[in-house]
Amino acid sequence: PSVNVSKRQLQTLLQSDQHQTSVSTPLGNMMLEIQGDLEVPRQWHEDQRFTTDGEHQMVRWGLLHIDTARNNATLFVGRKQRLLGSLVKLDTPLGLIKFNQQDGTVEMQDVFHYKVLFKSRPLPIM
Amino acid sequence: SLNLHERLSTDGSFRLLHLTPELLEVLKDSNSKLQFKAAGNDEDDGDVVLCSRDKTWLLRQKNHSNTVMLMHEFTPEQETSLETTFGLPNPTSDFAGFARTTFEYETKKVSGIINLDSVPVHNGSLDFPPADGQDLPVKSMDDLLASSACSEKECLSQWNQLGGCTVKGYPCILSSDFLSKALHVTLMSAMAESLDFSRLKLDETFDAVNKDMDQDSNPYTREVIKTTLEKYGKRVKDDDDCWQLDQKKVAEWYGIRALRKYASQSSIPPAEFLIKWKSTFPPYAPFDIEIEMLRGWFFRPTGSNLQYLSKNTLPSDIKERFKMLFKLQSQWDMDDIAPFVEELNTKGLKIDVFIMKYARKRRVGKKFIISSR
Amino acid sequence: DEIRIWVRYKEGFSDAVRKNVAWSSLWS
Repeated sequence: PSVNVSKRQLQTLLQSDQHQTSVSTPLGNMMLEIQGDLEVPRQWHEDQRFTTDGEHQMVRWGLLHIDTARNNATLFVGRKQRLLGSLVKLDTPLGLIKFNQQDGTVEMQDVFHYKVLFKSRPLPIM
Repeated sequence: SLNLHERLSTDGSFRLLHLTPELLEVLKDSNSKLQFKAAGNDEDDGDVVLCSRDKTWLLRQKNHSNTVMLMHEFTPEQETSLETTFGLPNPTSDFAGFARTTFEYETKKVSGIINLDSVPVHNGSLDFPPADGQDLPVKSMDDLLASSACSEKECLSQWNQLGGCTVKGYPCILSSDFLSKALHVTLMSAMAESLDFSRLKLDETFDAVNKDMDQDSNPYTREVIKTTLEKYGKRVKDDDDCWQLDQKKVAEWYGIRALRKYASQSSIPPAEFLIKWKSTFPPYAPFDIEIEMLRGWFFRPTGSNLQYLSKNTLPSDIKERFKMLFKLQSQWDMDDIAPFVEELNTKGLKIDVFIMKYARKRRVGKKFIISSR
Repeated sequence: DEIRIWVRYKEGFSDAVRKNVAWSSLWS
C-alpha cells in the first residue's frame, strides 16, 4: 500500500523559509513535554476551568511562563505544583503528521524546531 | 504567560516524524513528493517506509515514558477568569492540547527493495498473459510501485537490472533464456542494419529486429526490446529512448552462459574456453573478452583450468562458504575469491580485511594467495 | 475538590528499543 503525504498546509511556511524560533510555530502549534504523567480530568465538570471552544470541551490545567531572554520556562500545574524547565532546540526537527482514518489521507501540518521541556521534580507552590 | 488547556477528548491520529536535513530539503522542493509505503497489500503489514522520488527511509518507532502534549493556539470565546496568576503577568494567549504522543518515528535512510512477490517470469511464450489476468495480482507498473517499499527511482533501477518488462501492461521478469535470445537477436539485427552500438534508438532497433518477422509468432515486442536495451545498455543523456550498449556487460553475459554450457560438468583450459566464448557471439560482434571479466563465476579445480561456479549454490553462512570454496580450490588469488564472498560482507569492511577474518593470506611473488586457516 | 490536575513525576526517562512500524498502526 502507499499514500501521498500532503504538505498543503506547510506550503506558505516552506516557501517563505519561515520556521519556529520560539515557543510556538508560525502556524500556532506548540510541543510541551513533561517527565511524568500529567493527570487531567476527562469528564466535564461545572467549574470555571471547564470551557467549550467551538465543538471542543476543554479543561484549563496550567499556566506557562517563558523567560525569552534566558529560555527558561515555568509551568504551574493545577493549584499546587510548579515545574521549572526550558525551551529546548530539537536535535532533529519533528514533522507533525495527521493520519486521517476516515478517508485514508495523510497530511504534514507543521514542523517543530523547539519544545518546552520539564524534567525536574515539581515544586510545591508556596 | 500562556493559559494551557487540554481537550477532554484528544485526537489519536497525530504522529511526530524525525525530519533529517535531507527530508527537510525534499519538503521544501515544491516539485517533490513524499509517500508512506509498505511492501505487499494492505493486510500484509510489511514495514513502513517513507519515500521521495529517489530515496527511501525506514520508519523506526521510538517509545518513551514522558508526557508529550501537542497544543494549538486559539482565542477563547469568553475571557478566561483566573483565580490566581501565581504572581505572573496576566496570560495573553491560550493554547489547547489536541493530542498526546508517547513515541516518535525516527527515519533511517535505507536502500529501497523492489517487491517481486507475485511478479511472474515470462519465457517468451505467446500465451502470456492469461486472457483474464485474474491470476496476476500485480496488474500494472503502478501496482508494482505501490506495493514496493521503495522509491520510484530505486524501483525502476532494480527493475531494469533484473530484466523487468511489461506484456500487455502486466509486469513480468523476462527469463534468463528469453533475455539471452532477445539480446542475441537484437545484436544480430542491429549489426545487419549497421546501427550504431553507442546510440541505439528504440524505434530503429525494434524495426531492425522485426524486419521480416512473422508478427503473429514474434515475442520480441517493443517492450521486450526496451527491456533488453535497459539491461545491457545505458540510457544516453538527454535523449529519450536511446541507449549506448554496454559492451563489457554483454560480453560478460555471453561468458557466463558459455561457462555454464562448456564448463559445468568438467573444467576447461582457459585458451579453449576463450575460443568457445567467442563462438557464442553473433558473427563479427566487436566484443573484447578476458577471463578476468568472469571473476565470481568460475573456480580453478586444478592448475589453470576453469569450471563454472554459481554463488547461488554456496552456503549463506560465511564460515561454511569459505569452507566450501577451499574444498573446491585449496588456494585462491585474492581477486578470484573476493567476488564469491563480497555479498556477505554486510558491515562494509575493506574486502581484504573481511577475508582475513576467515582465511589466511600469504604473499607469493607479486600476488596474494588465500587459503584456509 | 474532586478535580485532580497534577503531575506524577517519574525519576527517569526511558526510551525503548526502536522497532519497525506496521502499516495498520499508522491508522489506529
